[in-house]
Amino acid sequence: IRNVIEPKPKTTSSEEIRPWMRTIYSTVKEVVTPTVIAGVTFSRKPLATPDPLEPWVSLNKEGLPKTIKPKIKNGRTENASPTYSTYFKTVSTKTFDYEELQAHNMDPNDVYEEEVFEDEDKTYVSLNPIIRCTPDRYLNKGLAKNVPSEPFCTPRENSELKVGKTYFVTWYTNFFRSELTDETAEKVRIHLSYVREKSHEKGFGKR
Amino acid sequence: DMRATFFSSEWIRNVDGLYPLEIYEEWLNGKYERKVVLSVQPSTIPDDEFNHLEHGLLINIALGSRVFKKTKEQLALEDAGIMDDTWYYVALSIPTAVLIACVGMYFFLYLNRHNRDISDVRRFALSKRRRVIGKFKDMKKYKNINNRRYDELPSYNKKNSKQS
Repeated sequence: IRNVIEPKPKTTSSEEIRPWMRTIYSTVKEVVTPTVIAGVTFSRKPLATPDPLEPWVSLNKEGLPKTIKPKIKNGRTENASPTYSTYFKTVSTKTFDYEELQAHNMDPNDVYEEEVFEDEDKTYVSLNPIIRCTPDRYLNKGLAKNVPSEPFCTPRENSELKVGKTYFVTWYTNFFRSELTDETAEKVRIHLSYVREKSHEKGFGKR
Repeated sequence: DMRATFFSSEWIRNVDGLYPLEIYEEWLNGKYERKVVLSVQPSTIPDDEFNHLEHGLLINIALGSRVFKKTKEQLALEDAGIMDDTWYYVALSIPTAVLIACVGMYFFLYLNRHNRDISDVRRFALSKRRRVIGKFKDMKKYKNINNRRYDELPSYNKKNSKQS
């Protein structure tokens, strides 16, 4: 005797990659086409009611994706989607004088400076479900493991990437911010180059 | 050295901060594994000024998983001069031959089951059988016999003059 198996309705791939419309910068309309890369769906249409426990995608040290599902345990959210502190915010200094603040412990000639963090433009960033690279996620490299792997978070140094698999290379985008103009590079490209190994690095060292 | 660069992606948006990198077999140039440097070039740095090693990351690209250690059996076979898989076929052929012989014998006996007479063999075998009577202590007849332990009998040897 076996229980009757009632198969659940499956969502077809055509439903997954259906384009959707959104309005950006309050007036500009845009057609967004979701894409699936290595099992990760980018530019997916946001849910009508945002789910605080929506899964997000983490990366292992090689750069392979792994879906993380947040859950609530003892009133706390475990494995919540990552927060990025002030890494992607723009800092500006605002100056206040005594007349503006009227602080009781301030001299009339004093000037108070406050750092103001401005959020980045999330128009395109919000469509990426993968965890972003920030300096606190750098892995150390080098023989003594004392050199930060900037600007890369994944893959880790000396990790083995196998043929046929897709790995996500991630870097800290603000690493390419110019100190003079305070502008971040708009475009980047990835290079792979062969290196010549010395005999001892190949494992043929002197005995 | 730009001459060593074998892959350069198209210009992509920096704001995404990620690039899906698929590894191809032709990058290995027939080798099993190669060390490569991964670098990211911003559009603000021209090609001739970009140093791949400045913030490059050393990674390995490989064909697949590697099995390093050989078992003792493999080493023994190599010592015996068997380098390929022939031993595998030899080892398989022996039990296969035995199995085929057993199946053949079964069918042979099955087909000749009405044409054989082994009554003399059966009679001889039955005549050889002995009745098992079991242990002495388990016999009903002798069960109540009080079989005492052996005690040494007392001895009254007189000591002769030499011993005293």
